[in-house]
Amino acid sequence: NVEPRSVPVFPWHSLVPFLAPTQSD
Amino acid sequence: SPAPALAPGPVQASPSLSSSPTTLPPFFMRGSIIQLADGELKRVEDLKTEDFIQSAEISSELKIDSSTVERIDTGQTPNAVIIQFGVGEHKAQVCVEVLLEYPFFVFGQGWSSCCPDRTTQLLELSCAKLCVGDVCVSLTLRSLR
Repeated sequence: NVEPRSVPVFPWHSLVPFLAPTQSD
Repeated sequence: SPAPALAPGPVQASPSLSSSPTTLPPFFMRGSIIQLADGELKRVEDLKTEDFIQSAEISSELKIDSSTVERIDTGQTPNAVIIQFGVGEHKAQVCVEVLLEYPFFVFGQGWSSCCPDRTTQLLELSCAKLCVGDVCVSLTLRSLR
């Protein structure tokens, strides 16, 4: 049987957005 | 590297959607393998609120923000919506334009989108309805005051 070779692994932080404003308040 | 942050003011496309809100990233597809900060591997559909909180605690660069959904309006792009969030402790107002089926992780509830049926149809990811008042997981850099 053929083993799957490359299963993509994604980092946890790619799942949630950065929403905080980056400019100084 | 983490996606760039959004700034308040004019509507911005969600960073996870690259330059236009017309695509869904592959990692939301059911069965996608997600690596937590401690190295543990989980499927996207099995993630819990604690996984994000503990991963952020381990991370030296990232911090969890709570972002409350304040408004949901029809987007300028077909099949898209504009969501206004109150971000962080100061409730900074940020608007993002995302696809109807774009999933956000709601604290204590899991994946939620403006059109859960569409999310499930396209990504096979079970999803709740995203509503005004929901508190979503978002990230910020620890270096940002």
